[in-house]
Amino acid sequence: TKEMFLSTYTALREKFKQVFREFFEGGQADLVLLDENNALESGIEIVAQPPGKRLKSITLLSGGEKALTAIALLFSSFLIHPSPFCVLDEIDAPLDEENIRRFLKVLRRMTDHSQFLIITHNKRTMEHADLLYGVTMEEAGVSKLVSVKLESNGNGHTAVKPAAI
Amino acid sequence: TKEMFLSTYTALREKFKQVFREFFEGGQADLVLLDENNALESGIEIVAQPPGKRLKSITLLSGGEKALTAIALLFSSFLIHPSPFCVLDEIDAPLDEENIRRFLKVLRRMTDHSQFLIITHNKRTMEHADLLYGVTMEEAGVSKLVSVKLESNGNGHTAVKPAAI
Amino acid sequence: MYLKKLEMLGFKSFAESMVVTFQPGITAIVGPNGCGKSNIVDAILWVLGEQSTKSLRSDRMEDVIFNGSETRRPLNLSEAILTVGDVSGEIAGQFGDFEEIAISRRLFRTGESEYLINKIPCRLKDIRDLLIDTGAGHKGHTIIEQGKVDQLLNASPLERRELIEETA
Amino acid sequence: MYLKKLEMLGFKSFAESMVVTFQPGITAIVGPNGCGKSNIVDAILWVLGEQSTKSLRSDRMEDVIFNGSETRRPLNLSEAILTVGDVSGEIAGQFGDFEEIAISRRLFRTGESEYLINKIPCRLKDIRDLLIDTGAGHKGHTIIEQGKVDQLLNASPLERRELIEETA
Ligand SMILES: Nc1ncnc2c1ncn2[C@@H]1O[C@H](COP(=O)(O)OP(=O)(O)OP(=O)(O)O)[C@@H](O)[C@H]1O
Ligand SMILES: Nc1ncnc2c1ncn2[C@@H]1O[C@H](COP(=O)(O)OP(=O)(O)OP(=O)(O)O)[C@@H](O)[C@H]1O
Ligand SMILES: [Mg+2]
Ligand SMILES: [Mg+2]
Repeated sequence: TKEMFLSTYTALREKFKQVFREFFEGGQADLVLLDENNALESGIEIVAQPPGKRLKSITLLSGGEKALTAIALLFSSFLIHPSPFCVLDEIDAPLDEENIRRFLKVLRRMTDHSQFLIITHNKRTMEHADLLYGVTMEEAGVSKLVSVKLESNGNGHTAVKPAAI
Repeated sequence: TKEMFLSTYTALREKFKQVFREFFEGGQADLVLLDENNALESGIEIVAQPPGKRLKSITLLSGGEKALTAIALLFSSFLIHPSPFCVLDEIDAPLDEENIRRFLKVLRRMTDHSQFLIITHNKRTMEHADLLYGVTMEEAGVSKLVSVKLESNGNGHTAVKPAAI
Repeated sequence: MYLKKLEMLGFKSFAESMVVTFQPGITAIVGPNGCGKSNIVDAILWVLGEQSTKSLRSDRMEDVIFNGSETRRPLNLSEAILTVGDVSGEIAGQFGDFEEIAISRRLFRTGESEYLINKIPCRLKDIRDLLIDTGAGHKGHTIIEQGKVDQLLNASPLERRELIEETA
Repeated sequence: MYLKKLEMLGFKSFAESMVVTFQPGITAIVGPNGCGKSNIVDAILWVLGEQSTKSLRSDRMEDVIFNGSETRRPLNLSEAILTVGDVSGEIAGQFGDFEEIAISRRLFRTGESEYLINKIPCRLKDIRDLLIDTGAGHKGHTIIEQGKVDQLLNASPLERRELIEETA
C-alpha cells in the first residue's frame, strides 16, 4: 500500500542520510523519487555529495565512493529492519584503508543486533573478526575448511596461518 | 571482412589459451562462436576450466577466477597487437595474493613491448612499480600529485609515504 | 535467533562433510580465489529455500551437487543443514516449542528433493515461512552476495526500486 | 613511441596545474578513494579524442571542467597536454618529422574547443589519426577503465563480440 511504502521509504531516507554522513565524515546524500506523483511505481535515484565535492548521481562518483555509498544504503536498510544474521561477500573490495576502518566501525555497532558472516581478502577486516576460518583447495576442486589466525611475518606483511589443531 | 576477422579471432583464441594456462598454472580455456555458420555476426562465449575443475561458462566461476580469465583475454589481445602504452585502472582488485603475483609476472614481460600506467590499491602491485605517484586531496575536492615511496611501518603493514622533495 | 552451525556435504565444491561453527559477533571467511568461500554463501541461501538458479550461480539446480574433480567422481546427493538457536517464542506453528532448529535441504541427482526441520520431513514452504517469522526472511539485506553492491550501483532507477523494496 | 608526460589544468578535480612524468616500465598511481586517480585515466582518454561523455563518466562534456569545491570557484577552461616521444618514422603526414609530439585539448565553458599538435591548431580528427598511426588507437585494450573487466564479464555474447572486435 502507498502508506506502507512511503513510511518505510521515509525511514530509509533518513537513516541513509545519517549512515552516509558517518561513512564519509561529512557530506550529504539522499534518495530521490523520479516521479513524485507516482510513488508506488516510480524509479529511485541515489544522489551523493562526499565532503567538499558537488552533489551528483551516484554513477558519477569514484569507484570507492560509489561502493561506500551503496553499502551505506544497504546498512541503513539493515538498521531499520535488523535481521538476526547478515552475510557479506567481499563488499570491502573497492574500499581504501580509511574507508575500511570506517566501515568496520559501523559494522561493529551493528553486531549489537546481529551476527555477521563476512567473506573478505582484506587484512584489516580479518583483524576485526571474532572468529576466523580459512577455506583451502589443497586437493584441486575440493574445498576444505580450517581454523586460521593472523601472524605478522616480519617483512611488512601479515599472513594467514592455520591455527594449531 | 570474414577472412580478417577469422584470422584475428583465431590468433586471439590461441594466445588466450596460452595466457590462461600461464595465469592458472594449468587448466584450459577457449573462445566459442555461438553460431559457427555466421562468424561475422555471432556472439562470443568464453569458457574456462581452472586446474582440477570442470569446464564452464565464465559466468559460473568464482569472482577472482572470472577476473583473472577476463584479464587473460585482454592481455592476449594486447600481445597480438601491442600498443606502445597501456593504462590499467584497478584491474587487480578481485585477485588474491597468488594471482596478483602471477599477473605481475606476465605484466613485467609485457613491459618489453610497452609502457604501463597502473592504478592500484594493492601493496604487491605497488612494490613492482618502477615509478610510484600518489594522488591526494588535502584540500577537499582538489587533486594533487606527489611522488611517494613504500615503507614498512613495523606493525605488519606497509605504508605509502611521500618521497623526500 | 542466531546461527549455530552450517554443515555441508556434496554441496558444490564441498565434496567432504564440512562444518562451519558460528559465534556471536563477526565471523570472517578467507582464502584464495576459487577455493569455495562464496559457495558457503550459496549453501546458506540454498538451505533457506532459494529456488533461483541464477542467484546460486548455476545453470540448473542439479549443478549444486558436487560434480567431480580430477581425483573424485561426482556425488549423487547434496545436503546442507543450518542449525539455528534461541528461537523459542519467535516461531508460530508446530515448531514453536523448539529451542534449537536444524533446517535441512537435500537434492538427489535423480531430481528428488527433501526438506526437513529437526529431522521431520516438511515442505519448502515451511522452511521459508520459518525464516519470515524470525525476521531472517528480508533477503534483500540479509545476504549480500559478491557483486550485489555493483548490481545496486549499475541498476536502472526502476530496477533499483525493486532492490530497495526487497530490502525494506 | 612512448609517453613522456601528461599535464592537466582544470581537468575534473585537477584545479591546479599537475604534471605526471612517465618512465619506461611500470608507473603506478595510488591514493585514497575519490582522490582523482581515475580522473588521470579520463584525462588521457580525453586528450586522445574521446567524445563519449559516458566513457568519461560525465553527463555532458562541460562536466570535465573543474566545477568548483568548497574553497574554490569553478574554472572556465579545462586543458590536458600529452607529450609523446620517439615517434619519428611512425607518423604519416605533416607531423612526421617531429621527434616529440605534444597533443593538446582545451574545452572552454562557453563550449568552444581547441585542439593542438606541437602548438599548431588542428582538428580532433588529426589527433585521432595520429594515434592510429602509432598503434595507440586500439582503444579496446590500450586503456582498461575501472569496471571494464566487469563489463566484459557481464556482457551478453553479442556485446562481448563488440568488445573483442574493438580490441583486436
Ligand atoms: N557443483 C560443483 N561441484 C564442484 N565444484 C563446483 C561446483 N559448483 C561450483 N564449483 C566450483 O567452486 C569454485 C567457486 O568457488 P567460490 O565461488 O566459492 O570461490 P571463492 O572462494 O568465493 O573465490 P573468490 O575469492 O574468487 O570469490 C569454482 O571453481 C567452481 O568451479
Ligand atoms: N569537473 C569536476 N570538478 C571537480 N571535481 C570533479 C569533477 N569531475 C569529477 N570530480 C570528482 O573527482 C572525484 C573522482 O575521482 P576519481 O574517480 O579519479 O577517484 P579515484 O581516485 O579513482 O577513486 P577510487 O579509488 O575510489 O576509484 C569525484 O569525487 C568527483 O566528484
Ligand atoms: Mg567469491
Ligand atoms: Mg578510480
